[in-house]
Amino acid sequence: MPRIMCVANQKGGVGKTTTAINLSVSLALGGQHTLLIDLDPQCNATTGLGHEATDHHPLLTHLPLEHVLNDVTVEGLDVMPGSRRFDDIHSLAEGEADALVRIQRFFGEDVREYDFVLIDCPPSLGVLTEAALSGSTEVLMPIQCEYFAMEGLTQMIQVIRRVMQQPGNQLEFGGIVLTMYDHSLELTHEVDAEVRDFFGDIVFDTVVPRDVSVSEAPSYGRSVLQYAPRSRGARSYVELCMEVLDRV
Amino acid sequence: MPRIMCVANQKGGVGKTTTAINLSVSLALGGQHTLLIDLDPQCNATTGLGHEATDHHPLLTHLPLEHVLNDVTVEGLDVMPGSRRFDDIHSLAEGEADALVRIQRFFGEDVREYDFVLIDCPPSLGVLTEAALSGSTEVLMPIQCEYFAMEGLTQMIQVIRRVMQQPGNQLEFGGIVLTMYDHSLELTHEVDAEVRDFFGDIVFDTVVPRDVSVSEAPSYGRSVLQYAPRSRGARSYVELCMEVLDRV
Ligand SMILES: Nc1ncnc2c1ncn2[C@@H]1O[C@H](COP(=O)(O)OP(=O)(O)OP(=O)(O)O)[C@@H](O)[C@H]1O
Ligand SMILES: Nc1ncnc2c1ncn2[C@@H]1O[C@H](COP(=O)(O)OP(=O)(O)OP(=O)(O)O)[C@@H](O)[C@H]1O
Ligand SMILES: [Mg+2]
Ligand SMILES: [Mg+2]
Repeated sequence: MPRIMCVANQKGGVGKTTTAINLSVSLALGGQHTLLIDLDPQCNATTGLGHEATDHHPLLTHLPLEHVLNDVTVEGLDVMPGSRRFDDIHSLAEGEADALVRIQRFFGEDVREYDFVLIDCPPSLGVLTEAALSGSTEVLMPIQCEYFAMEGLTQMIQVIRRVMQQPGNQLEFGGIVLTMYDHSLELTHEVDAEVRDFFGDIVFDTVVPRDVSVSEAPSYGRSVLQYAPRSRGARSYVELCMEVLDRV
Repeated sequence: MPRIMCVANQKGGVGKTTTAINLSVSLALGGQHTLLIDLDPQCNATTGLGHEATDHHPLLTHLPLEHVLNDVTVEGLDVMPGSRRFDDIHSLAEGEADALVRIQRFFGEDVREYDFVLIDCPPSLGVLTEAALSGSTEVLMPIQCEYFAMEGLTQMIQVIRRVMQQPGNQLEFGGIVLTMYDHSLELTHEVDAEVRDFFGDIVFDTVVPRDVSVSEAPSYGRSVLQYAPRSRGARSYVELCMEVLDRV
């Protein structure tokens, strides 16, 4: 049974996609058979690795998994592309109660051969994120060291708690990673201290520094590990990957 | 009839709330009677000015406008607080077809006494943002100078075009403002050039620089104009305000 990590936070622009892309590449480079699923209608995880969004989300077309995956440039990493078409994402989210069941079953059966599955979520607490949470074994929350990023945490925790109480659920709190960390700013250290006070050991020791190579990499369709392997950003994602592997 | 500006962009973390707060305060300080409406379940525009989110969104409780407004610290600015409760936001968005009509009527009748109404939207192209667009006279789009921020523009433009084609609609493209602008980064200049090539005069000359005072201000419940009036961030929002006033 793979570790299924839902990368989620309803606050926008905190580094969900960047973390989903770079952590899955690090895991694959480290020999873990990894699947990255793009559940965001923006399809940033798909295009950030140089792929095209699909017309129909694979979770809707009932095709067997191997028909929908993209061959990624990294050995051991498969990507399930996202779909920009709102109607199919909405119908995935709103309409069919069985779509939710399908997402849960999908995570149960089709992904058995992987060691890790990472799901990139949209910036909302809507049905898509909730469905992804209920199909996951752990939730990984990127948090930017900013005031607004702290504000939304309570809502997020409430939704996670609610999903954890569903019968037969296996969701655990996988961890919190501080992103776009700027050591020179007082605000960064204040938020860091507050998050660690509140969440304790759940927060990873590794922080991801603000590093322009990280934001340049997607315009080349590459992870930062491939684009600028010696950059501080790339090294921090490798360190994060080691910490994730240590927390079985 | 007031100018009703919908501050929207489905990409997360691009500076929607920061622009909605600081532009509405600049407009009020400049003598324009202004209303700021928080339509985001995260309620960042509400708490960023030191207020509490409400249990029920005023658009649902049918209360007359003067009952729901908060007395803000800035002369000439009223704030309609947001609601964190998903069910009432979802019911506002999903359920009643008449809720959308109510939003449109609300923008038509109750706000006549204002010169400007600014609406802070959530990071999505869902029903809430679409309802706000259809009740607005113009859309103001903050764009971060990053690769992912460029990616989502086409989807956003499609939704805006669709709303503009609705009968009786008055929505125009109010403008694009580049936010968190870092003059020292090549990526910033590349995105700047691409956006101005594509959108021409729609893009404001004023850019909002990355400035830590801007991100510190909300933790004191103040706009950056009140918190650090001589900062580069505050000055750029005053300049943006002047440009907005010039574009009647
Ligand atoms: N460590 C970093 N250093 C510099 N820039 C970063 C870093 N991490 C992310 N970014 C940039 O910040 C922006 C926001 O990150 P990203 O898009 O990954 O966040 P997100 O949470 O997925 O956003 P959304 O809520 O829209 O899905 C992107 O343009 C990204 O390139
Ligand atoms: N000019 C700036 N300089 C520095 N930081 C900024 C600037 N503008 C915004 N920020 C910070 O960047 C983060 C994102 O901004 P903001 O929350 O306004 O974006 P948003 O588009 O409203 O996000 P969401 O999509 O979650 O609604 C916030 O923590 C904010 O304080
Ligand atoms: Mg994302
Ligand atoms: Mg916001």
